[in-house]
Amino acid sequence: TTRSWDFIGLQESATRNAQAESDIIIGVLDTGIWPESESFNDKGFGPPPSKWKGVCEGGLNFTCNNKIIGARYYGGSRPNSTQSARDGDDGHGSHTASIAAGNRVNNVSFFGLAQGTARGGVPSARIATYRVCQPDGCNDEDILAAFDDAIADGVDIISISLGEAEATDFFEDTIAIGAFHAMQKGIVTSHSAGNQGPSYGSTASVAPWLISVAASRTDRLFIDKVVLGDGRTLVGKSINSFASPATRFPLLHGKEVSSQCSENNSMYCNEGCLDKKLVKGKYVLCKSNSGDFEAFAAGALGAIVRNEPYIDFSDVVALPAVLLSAKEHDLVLSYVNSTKNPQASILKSETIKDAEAPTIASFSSRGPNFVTPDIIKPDLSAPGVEILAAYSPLDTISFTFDDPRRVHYTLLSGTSMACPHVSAAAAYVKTFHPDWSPSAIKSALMTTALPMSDAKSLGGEFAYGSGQINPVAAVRPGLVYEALKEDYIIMLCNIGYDAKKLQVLSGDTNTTCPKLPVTASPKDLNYPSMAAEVFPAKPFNVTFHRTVTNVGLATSSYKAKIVTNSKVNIKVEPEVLTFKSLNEKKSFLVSVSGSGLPVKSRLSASLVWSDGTYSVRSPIVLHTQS
Amino acid sequence: GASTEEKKVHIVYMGSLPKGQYSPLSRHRSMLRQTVQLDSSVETSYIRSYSRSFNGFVAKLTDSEKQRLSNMEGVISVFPRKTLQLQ
Repeated sequence: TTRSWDFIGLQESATRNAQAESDIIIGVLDTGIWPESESFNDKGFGPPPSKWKGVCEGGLNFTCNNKIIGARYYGGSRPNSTQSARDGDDGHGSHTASIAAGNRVNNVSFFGLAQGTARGGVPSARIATYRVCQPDGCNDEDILAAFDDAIADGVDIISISLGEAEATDFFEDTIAIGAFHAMQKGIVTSHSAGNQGPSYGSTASVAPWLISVAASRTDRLFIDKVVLGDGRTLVGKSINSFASPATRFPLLHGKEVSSQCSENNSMYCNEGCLDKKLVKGKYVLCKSNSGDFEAFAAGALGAIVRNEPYIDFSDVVALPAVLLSAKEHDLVLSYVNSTKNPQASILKSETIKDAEAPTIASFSSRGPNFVTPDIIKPDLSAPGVEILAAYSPLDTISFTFDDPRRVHYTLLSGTSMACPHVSAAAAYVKTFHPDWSPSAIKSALMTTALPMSDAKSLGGEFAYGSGQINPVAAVRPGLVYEALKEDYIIMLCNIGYDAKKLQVLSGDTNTTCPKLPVTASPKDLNYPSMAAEVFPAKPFNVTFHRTVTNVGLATSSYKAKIVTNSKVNIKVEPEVLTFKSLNEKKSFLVSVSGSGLPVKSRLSASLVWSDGTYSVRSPIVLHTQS
Repeated sequence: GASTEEKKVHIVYMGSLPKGQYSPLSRHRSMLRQTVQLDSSVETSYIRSYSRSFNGFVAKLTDSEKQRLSNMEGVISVFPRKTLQLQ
């Protein structure tokens, strides 16, 4: 990417542990990879690390190198599938892999836009590609097979940017299952939270042993301008890489360039409505936000479309096209209706600095977690909007247009793009702390995350979790909240799994469910954030038990500070934690009491432990459902 | 009976691999043999096993076969295959 790593503070000049980074293997479960991309060439890479136990079985027309050290594909026997790990049908896998671990590649842009040095978060790391998606989708059985292989192959991090539409039971959720066994082997799994936002409870990534990632915006905002014949300039959205024209062109309303549709269908530029002869050499004004697809198909010169329902990101367009807000679209409509020969010119997109960033994209799936409401999901956020990264030179550069341009780098948005940022950030932390457990790495990323603004991101903590990752700070978190297999087993006991099943899950016949108080809940898991669902309109008194491990200064004293705007009483006991050695553990209680919350509401606060050097922040959320 | 029911692809999830002497593939086939109506159906029902990092297999099952497998010792869940989407 050419901006996102700088934006979250992982500059090219950041301190790196080069040898350790070269030994990191990121397993990417996706649509495969384009091995010839410059982002994946192996110049300067030595042979795979000795711990690597995987293979290069990438199938047809696929060769590994010392950067892409492993390749497998699944589902190749299905009709219309490909027996290859080559990302030849989609480009998504090349994009996500390069965000995580792509090489530094100078002077990359999308037809001049977003120009810079493209790089992954850990450019020296190795990639193992597991192609689990074929043109007909990504099947559970293939995803599970890839987890089975990746764990055994010896990857350090699993990055998986795909998911279900809604949350399911942990053991009917293949990503949760795979991530559980990955966690047992010390492997971090980073998972996209989903693109079903901003609906309440829309995230399907709910297991506490994986990292669920929301998509945030960087400060690079794409805008596009249209200049009307009367000289007015309106600003909209799109990634329009076509050169600004020297002259203006006729601008016609969709209903004026249709010969076979109703007025209503043609004003929206619905499919099949635009007449090829009438649109030639003209811009078309469409009331639908997807009118540009029809304008492109009909051979129009360009399109002005309406941002309704509202989206807050820009997509690549295959012709000069701009998405205008309803208000501005109405201005253009008024101009077209009141002018004899309306004209316009649609300029090439440009990027400006977005002072509001970071904010969470509207599409990013939100909590609460419908399986365990006492665990906040998503866990944290990372850049996932308009990310420039490697792409396969396919027949089309867009998922929706039949755009004939071939590119090696393109811009995509989604929690798919946010997820590999966290994969790389976890890898970066691991290069400094190779013996840390997945939960310690996750804790480091969560407690050092940049707080985000509730007012700017609908859903607050249910949108951004603990905030936006800060990989450099995560290397030195001070304290970590660690949870191991046994802790997750107790949490599963809490939510009703019987000990016999949990023995099978853990592979340990000594696994038992402790006698738990009736108040026991997943909120007691030693998680880096704290949440509890309470009954609406009833007084509440909730206690969180937590234990932190000292990974900062051997001798240190941390003071608790509560940050909140809510009318709530929060007590921390003890308020001071004194450590005398590294890896020493200290426990504390956080009690939250109040007089009652309305239905479907959320109360937020933060607990910050600080010793003057390190700052360890955990969000606290109490919420009600209907 | 069950043989007339439609078979759908299911994942049979069996947790961690047991320690010691254990052959996942033969265990999975044996479980399937005990589940499907006719011995000959095992070959057409069985799809693949997971045996490197955890325990489980994939098979085409009717609803009643799914139910029988769900009640077997060592099985955590049996669920129909879903298709996930890129995000």
